[in-house]
Amino acid sequence: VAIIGNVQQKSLQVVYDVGGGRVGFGYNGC
Amino acid sequence: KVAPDGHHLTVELAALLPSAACSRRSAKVTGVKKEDSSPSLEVVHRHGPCAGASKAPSEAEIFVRDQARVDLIHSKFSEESGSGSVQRIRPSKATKIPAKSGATIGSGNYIVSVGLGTPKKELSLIFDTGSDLTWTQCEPCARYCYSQKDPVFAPSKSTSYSNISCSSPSCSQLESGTGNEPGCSSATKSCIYGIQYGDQSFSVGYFAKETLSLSSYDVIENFLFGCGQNNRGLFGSAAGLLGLGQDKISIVKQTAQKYGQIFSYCLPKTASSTGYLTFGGGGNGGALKYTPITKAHGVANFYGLDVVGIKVGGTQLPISSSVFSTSGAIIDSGTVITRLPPAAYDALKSAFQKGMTAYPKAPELSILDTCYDLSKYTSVDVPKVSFLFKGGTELDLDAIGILYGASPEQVCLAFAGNQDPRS
Repeated sequence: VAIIGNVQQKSLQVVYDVGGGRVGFGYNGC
Repeated sequence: KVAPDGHHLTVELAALLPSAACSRRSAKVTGVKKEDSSPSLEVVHRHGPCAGASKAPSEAEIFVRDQARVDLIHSKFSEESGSGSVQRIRPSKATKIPAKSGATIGSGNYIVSVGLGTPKKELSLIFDTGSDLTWTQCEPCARYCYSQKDPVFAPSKSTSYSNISCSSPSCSQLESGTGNEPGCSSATKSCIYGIQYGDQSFSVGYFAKETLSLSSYDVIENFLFGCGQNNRGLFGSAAGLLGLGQDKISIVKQTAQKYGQIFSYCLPKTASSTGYLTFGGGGNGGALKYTPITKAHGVANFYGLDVVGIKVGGTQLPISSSVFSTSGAIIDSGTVITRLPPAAYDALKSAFQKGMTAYPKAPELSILDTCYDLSKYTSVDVPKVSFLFKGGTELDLDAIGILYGASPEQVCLAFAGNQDPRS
C-alpha cells in the first residue's frame, strides 16, 4: 500500500468571487 | 480518510487536538511568489504557536467570544417590529448588545502580515470577512493604544502617508462601512473615522491613505485605511483589522481593478498550522464548486449563502427547505462554530449521535452539547457531514470541520443551534 496523501491534512480552499457574485469551495487548492 | 463505505471518515484522534509546535506550510507564504502570480499571505491562528501566542484562551472563553460575535450578527439582521421587513442596523447606532465580560466581537481568529508605508513596516492584522474597514493603531496614539506585537505604525516616518480631508468624497464613504458618520478635525480639517463593535471595543482615528504591500511585487498605493489614535478592546496582540467585507471601503473593493474582486483562503487546519490568504483569481489547485452570494437578507456587507440541505453519513436529513430559507445563512471568517436553525441542528445532532453509538458520551463543552470521550481510541470513525448549497453544490466536510477536540476525553460535534429559527 502506498500512501500518497493524507485527507486529514487537506484543507478546504474558499474562493470569494465578489464581482461574479459567487463563493467557491475547492478540495485540492491548499 | 474516507471509510470504504464512503459515508464515514476515519480520523486519527491526535489530528483533532491542539499541538504546541508550529507546523508551517512550505509554500504560498508571504514574499514567496512569482512576479506574475497572485499575492499570497500566510494565515496563522491568533492564539496558536505560529502567531507566537503565549497563552491561548480556554475553550469556554473562545465560545463566549464566539457567541458574542454571533449575537451581534443576529442583531444586525433583526427585523423591524411589525413590518416584516429587514432593517439594516449597524452596531454603533441602533443595536444595543449587552457587553459581556471578556467578550469581543469584530475580531476573528486568523492573522495575516502586511506591509504598510514607505519604507514598509510589517503589521499583523486580523483578517475578517465580516467587517469592511481596515485599520491599524498609529502613533502618536493621541488617546490610547493597546499593547501589540509589532511596533505601532508611525505615519511621520512614512513618505507615502497622507490624511484624507473632510471635504474629500472618500470621507463620506465611511458611513456605510463603519456605521458611523465621519467626524472632522477642527484644527487640520482631517477626516475622522470611528468604528465600534458590539462589546464596546472601538477604534477612532484619522482616515488616511498609504501604500499597502501584500508582497514585494504587490503594492497598493493610496490605500484608504484607519490610522487609529484611540483603540480599545480585546484585539489581542494584533495591530488592527483587515476588512474583507463587501462595502466600498473594504480591501476587496479598493483593489477591484487589480485583483478583480476575487480572494481566497485556506484556513489553518489547526491552531498550530498555517494557511494562506490570496488576492486575485487563478492558480486554484482543484476544481471549484460554486454557490451564489446572496444579499444575506438585506445586510449587504456580509457574504450570504443559501443552504438547502445537510447530509449525514450520505443520507440527506429530513429538513424542510423553509427551515433554511427562513433564517438565511452567512459565511464569516471570524465565527468559530457554525450555527444552524434549531430544527436543522436537532436533525443533525440526532443523525450524528446515531452514527456515533460505538463511542461513550462526554459532558457538554460550553455551547457544544454533543461530546464524546475518545480517550481509549487512537482513531475513530465519524459519519461524514455534507452541506448542500443552492446551485447543486455539495460540500463534504473533513473531520476537522465536524469535530472540535478539546481533549481526548472531550471531543464534540462542532455545531450549535440557534434559539430563534429566524436568526
